[in-house]
Amino acid sequence: SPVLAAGLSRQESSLLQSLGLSAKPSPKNPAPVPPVLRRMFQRREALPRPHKDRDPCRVEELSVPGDIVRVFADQGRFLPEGQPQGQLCLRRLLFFNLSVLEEGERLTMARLELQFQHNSYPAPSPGQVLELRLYRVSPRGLPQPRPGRRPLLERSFVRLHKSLPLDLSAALKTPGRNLALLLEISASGRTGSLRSLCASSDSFVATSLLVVTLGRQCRAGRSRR
Amino acid sequence: SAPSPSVTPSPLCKPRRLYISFSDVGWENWIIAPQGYLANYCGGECPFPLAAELNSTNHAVLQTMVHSLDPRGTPQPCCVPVRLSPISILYYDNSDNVVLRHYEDMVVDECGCR
Repeated sequence: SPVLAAGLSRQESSLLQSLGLSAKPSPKNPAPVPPVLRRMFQRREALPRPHKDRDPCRVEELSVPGDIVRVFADQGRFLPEGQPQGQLCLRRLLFFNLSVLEEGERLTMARLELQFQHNSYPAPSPGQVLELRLYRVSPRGLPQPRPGRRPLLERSFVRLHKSLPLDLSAALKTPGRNLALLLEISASGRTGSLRSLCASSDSFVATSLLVVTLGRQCRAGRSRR
Repeated sequence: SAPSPSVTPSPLCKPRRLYISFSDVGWENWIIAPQGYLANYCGGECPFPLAAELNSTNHAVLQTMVHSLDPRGTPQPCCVPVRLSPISILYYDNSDNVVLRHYEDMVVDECGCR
């Protein structure tokens, strides 16, 4: 009956809210489940019940406090190299919509993951290095390379692994509702054509951002404790 | 007076099996895993005298005594969860992000008279 249906949906929405959801999700184009989350879930399922000695407000698998682990897909886009000189292989604006983070959630880990098609090794000629720089930019403006601008993170690689995790926890203490980053990968080396130098980064596939937070139920519990 | 129904010993307060399948509640399209889980519930009587293993409070013991003297006026204590444990759920949130979240108090492990 309509009364019963109304009662059920009211109950359901209050339960969803206690689960931290504003409404019942209806995934339009569900992304594949990141292997790291699937592994964490299966590990927890395998634990003997009841989990007496487990701290529910700690992500053992990542050794950080937290009870919510999310993986955000990158909604950004590639940018024209734009750099007249030098050997820029890849320039991409990374964009993460973090608006689902609830009021009062505290971020305890942020890990950017770059995925490449395969482990790649530039031609073995001495001195060839791939440099990776990450800048925090405004979600609105198109980032212009400004010499002397300090990157959020800077790394050099002789080889690129299939999956490259970059820890941004310290840099993203307060991530805000949207996060925009400028990723640049350039090649430096005394020999070899630019294309051969950039071959490794050409196998770039995708980026995602893994975020661990302490939700309200844990923060209340912890402050009580 | 109708013959008293064949009295079978009323089962004591304890956890009873309840498996919740998320498709039964129409949540299967956004919960990735698990498909369902053993939530259990508390059912059964809290009769006088309250047995020790019924995990009851002093108040419940007294209430049972009064109930036995005045069944109409004072109800028996209730059989309720006294220890619950969490589960983790892997799901899509309202922005299609994949989330692994820990939820407290989702499985009834122990019941008691309160």
